Amino acid sequence: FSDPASNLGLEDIIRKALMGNMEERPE
Amino acid sequence: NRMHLVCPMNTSPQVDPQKSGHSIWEEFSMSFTPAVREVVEFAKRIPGFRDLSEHDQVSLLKAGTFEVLVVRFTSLFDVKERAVTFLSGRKYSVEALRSMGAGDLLNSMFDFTEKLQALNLGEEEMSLFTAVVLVSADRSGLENVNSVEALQESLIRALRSLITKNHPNEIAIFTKLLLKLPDLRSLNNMHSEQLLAFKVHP
Repeated sequence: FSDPASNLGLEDIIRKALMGNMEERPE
Repeated sequence: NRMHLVCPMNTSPQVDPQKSGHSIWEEFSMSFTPAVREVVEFAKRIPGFRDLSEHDQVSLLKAGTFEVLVVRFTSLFDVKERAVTFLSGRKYSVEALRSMGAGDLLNSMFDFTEKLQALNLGEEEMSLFTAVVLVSADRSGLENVNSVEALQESLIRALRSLITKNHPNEIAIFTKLLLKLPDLRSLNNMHSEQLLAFKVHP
């Protein structure tokens, strides 16, 4: 791994947590 | 052959040598994932954060999650007893953690904790400071730096006025808090080095 954030799978966790609420947001 | 994963987000610093590297990493991930999700939920409640592009929200969170967690989990570092509480609730002394390979990061975490706790911030102040920490994270890879800087400025102004209101004779607290930002950046860098150096064998 060259990127510590990738090492932890951080981006995936962050995207899922962010999108979880996006789906609930009324357009 | 005993291995250690000295991070309070882990249930215990000891790692079962019988387990595969993959399962050690899976278990560790299950421990820290809820903490990362909480940081995302916190970010969503920062006024103006959701107005940034999705790319910039993710970039700031990737760069700043550890710094936010450091602020949130200073409570795990007992400065008087020189001990750290892990996720299982068990406390480990600095000496014990040192014997497991903990180095400069542990000392720096205690220094940071001691200085932050000395400021005696209230809950609202701590929350606003944490929001400033997140939007002050590393800017590399951002699409719209101007929007992030505008958000950072408005949060810093709000923090300044809250500190001025709560501690009219101690405005130095505000300056001391802003000086914590570079400290957090260097803790983040030390943590990244540790992560890169950590290897689990299959």
